[in-house]
Amino acid sequence: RERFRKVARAGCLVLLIAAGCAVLWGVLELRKHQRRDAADRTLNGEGVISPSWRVSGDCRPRTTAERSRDEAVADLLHHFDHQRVNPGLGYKEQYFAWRWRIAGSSGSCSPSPEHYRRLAGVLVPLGWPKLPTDRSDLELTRRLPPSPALARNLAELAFASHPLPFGPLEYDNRPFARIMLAEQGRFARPWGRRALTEIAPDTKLGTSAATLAAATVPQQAAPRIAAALTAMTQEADRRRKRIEGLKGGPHIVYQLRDGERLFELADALATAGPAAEPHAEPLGQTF
Amino acid sequence: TYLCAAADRIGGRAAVAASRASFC
Repeated sequence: RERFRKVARAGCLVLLIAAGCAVLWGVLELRKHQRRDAADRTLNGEGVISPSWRVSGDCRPRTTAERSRDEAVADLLHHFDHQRVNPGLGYKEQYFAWRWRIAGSSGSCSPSPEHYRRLAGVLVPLGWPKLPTDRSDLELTRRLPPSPALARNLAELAFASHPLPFGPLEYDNRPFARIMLAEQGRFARPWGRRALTEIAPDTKLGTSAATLAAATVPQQAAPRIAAALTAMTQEADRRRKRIEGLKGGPHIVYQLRDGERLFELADALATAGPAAEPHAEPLGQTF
Repeated sequence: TYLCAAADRIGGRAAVAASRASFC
């Protein structure tokens, strides 16, 4: 009887340890899953980035009051140190980065190009934009005159080895920096080859690399972007067949994230210009 | 609209496919 009691006790202990291990494993798996979700939200959670041609449009000339306000904000240049991050610099960036034309024809035009030239003259030699904490500085680069130095500064951010989180949801800023680098035109060419190797259909980093490659090495980029589009449509087709096999009838086969990657790839293909035409078949299939 | 605008920018067959799509 004593022996039976010992065996039972040992058995209970083993069961208890096994149950403890199972609970621990479950908790660790759950935390791993949560970490993976959070990382995915940081890297791919942001909506589609609007390219410049979608942001700008008709505008009305600036009024005298608005021009005088522009002068006043531009004067902050003389009162704040540009070597360090400070509220004066941050406010000025936000002011001049504002999407003046977002309201369409009723919106005011941007401040005078002269203000942007002066800003570029001060900020770009300082290595700006550096580690952005919000979008204003990257939004502002869209309005400054393109230059080799600005392209170099943007490339530092666009190809950083780690995510550059901004905003309360901590979205990664690198894809936006890649789009801004693409808008530097010929000055972005030194990063074209690298972008070409990073084209991917399923991540925001991959689709923004596609835009950069299309803007810099369009002949090589267009077939690769078309291949990425084909990979997406084929995957959607497989999913459709699988769902139809189970339930029958037509189903939505693109999940929201896939749809956004699809828009980004389509826009990247269009960025390649005339080089995109012979490779546009996958886009036609998407329709 | 992203897809339609991209197809219009590319032109050719892509633009034709877009013109046939009900959502463009």
